[in-house]
Amino acid sequence: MSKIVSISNQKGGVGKTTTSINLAAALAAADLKVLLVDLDPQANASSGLGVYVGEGEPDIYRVLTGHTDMKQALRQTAIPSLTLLPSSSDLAALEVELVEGLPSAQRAGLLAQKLAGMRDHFDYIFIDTPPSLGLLTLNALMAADSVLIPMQAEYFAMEGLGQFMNTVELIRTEGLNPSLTIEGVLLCMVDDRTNLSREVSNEVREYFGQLVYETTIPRNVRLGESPSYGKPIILYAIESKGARAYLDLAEEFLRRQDKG
Amino acid sequence: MSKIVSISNQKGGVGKTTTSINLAAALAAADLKVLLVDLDPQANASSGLGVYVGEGEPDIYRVLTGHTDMKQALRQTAIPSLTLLPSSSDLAALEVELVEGLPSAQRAGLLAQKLAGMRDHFDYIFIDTPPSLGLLTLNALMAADSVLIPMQAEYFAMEGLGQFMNTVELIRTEGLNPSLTIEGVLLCMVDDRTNLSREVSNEVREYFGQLVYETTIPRNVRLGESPSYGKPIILYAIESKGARAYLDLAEEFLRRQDKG
Ligand SMILES: Nc1ncnc2c1ncn2[C@@H]1O[C@H](COP(=O)(O)OP(=O)(O)OP(=O)(O)O)[C@@H](O)[C@H]1O
Ligand SMILES: Nc1ncnc2c1ncn2[C@@H]1O[C@H](COP(=O)(O)OP(=O)(O)OP(=O)(O)O)[C@@H](O)[C@H]1O
Ligand SMILES: [Mg+2]
Ligand SMILES: [Mg+2]
Repeated sequence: MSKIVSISNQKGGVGKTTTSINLAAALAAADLKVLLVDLDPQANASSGLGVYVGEGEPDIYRVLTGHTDMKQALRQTAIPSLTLLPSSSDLAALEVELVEGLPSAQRAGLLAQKLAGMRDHFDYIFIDTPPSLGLLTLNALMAADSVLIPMQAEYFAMEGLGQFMNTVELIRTEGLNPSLTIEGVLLCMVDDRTNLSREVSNEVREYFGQLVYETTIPRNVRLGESPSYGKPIILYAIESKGARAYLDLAEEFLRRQDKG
Repeated sequence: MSKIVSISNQKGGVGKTTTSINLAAALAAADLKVLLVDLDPQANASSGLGVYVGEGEPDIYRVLTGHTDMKQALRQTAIPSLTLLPSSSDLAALEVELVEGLPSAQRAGLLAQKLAGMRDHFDYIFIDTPPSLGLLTLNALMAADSVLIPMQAEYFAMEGLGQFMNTVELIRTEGLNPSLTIEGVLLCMVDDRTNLSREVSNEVREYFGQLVYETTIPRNVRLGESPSYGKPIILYAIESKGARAYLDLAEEFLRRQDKG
């Protein structure tokens, strides 16, 4: 039984990549088999785990365009049961290339096709997505069983969340992915000292209720530092508030799976 | 003599919209005629100035698709010489719609065409762009004389900057916009207390030298609060560190124009 979770929010800089890397790592540390798919041409999830794809080396772009087999593109990471499907800036071409080639329904279903064969090998598959509602994010939402939505406790984040939820609803009702659910809403970079952060957090919980994780991720400089060492937070600074928060999140994430 | 400046960086959440609103407002407060163009479907620059476009009302989407004249879509703001060309989520359709219609060279030149007539009416035209290198940002880089690049003093930001500079270079050398220059690199959300912030700032100044503004924008909660009141920082909290920083930036921006 494997679950595919897309980590998405079209608002930029809200903690998608940081959550993708550190939730995947925390679950892998608990001996679950986890695949992290980097679907962003910025390739931050890849570099955040110390993986850089050289010219012509296999990456997700070559897998989606059929040049390389999925198995050849997978990379091991510093955590034994965490595997990465890396990205590179080549992926940016996919948004334009795909549009001019295949008919639209096929364009959005490419990733789902390629990941179908991976379900037997992993307990969880996470997809880090770029800050847009374009073809790449659409591919992720078509491939996923659920979507986890990181957000900042900031004004613009609240506005964007409504737009994002509309998109998810559309994907369900138009039959593109009728079984897509919301995995949860995660408050990131929370700073309890400011009114803004507390006010937006309260508003989000009022509006989205149980969907919002009890665990919140505090602003913690160690989380900003760890990608420059190519390590997830639990390897870079296990005693930090950031590491504790993502370990708590992993526990809460698993508890929600049991409730079904 | 009018100048068109695109405020761009494909990395998300680095301060593009906050800089667009507050630099435009600071210059307008000095009695310069300023137009702020919101080219992001998230429409954060619009809502940050208290402007919401209703169903079917004129916005940049209707201007670019030729349904509305530019003059009808322009909105006044709380600052007399600051005018806004607002956005709405309709704009997201443009990336797909444009691609299927016109040949590629025309697709990217649409905004440049529409803004040509505006140069006589404004001293400065700023364009807020979404966090991607797609067709909307390409339109902005084709229309602009220069590009101002906000960035955070964070690890991922450093990596993305190289990718962004490559794109600007390509636009120049491929003849799409041969005269496009870099207006400057602006360090945002700077927190002098952390090593990460200081280290990345030093690295950026070493790498980009004079291109980096001496003015940096500190992390300041008032900047996060002001959009929820629909006001630029100089109207919401003139005594704050955020307001002081954007007024200093406006001065440094103007000084650079004199040097030519
Ligand atoms: N809780 C946190 N505390 C401190 N810094 C953080 C935290 N979470 C993320 N960061 C930093 O904030 C920046 C934005 O986070 P991140 O890159 O994960 O967001 P994103 O949503 O993936 O961005 P994009 O929209 O560009 O993909 C990064 O530099 C990251 O290191
Ligand atoms: N100097 C600052 N101090 C504190 N908060 C800030 C500062 N600058 C921006 N912010 C807040 O940080 C968040 C990200 O900033 P902003 O939306 O301007 O970035 P952006 O680059 O336009 O994002 P996107 O990539 O989604 O367009 C916003 O909630 C904003 O209010
Ligand atoms: Mg990211
Ligand atoms: Mg923005």
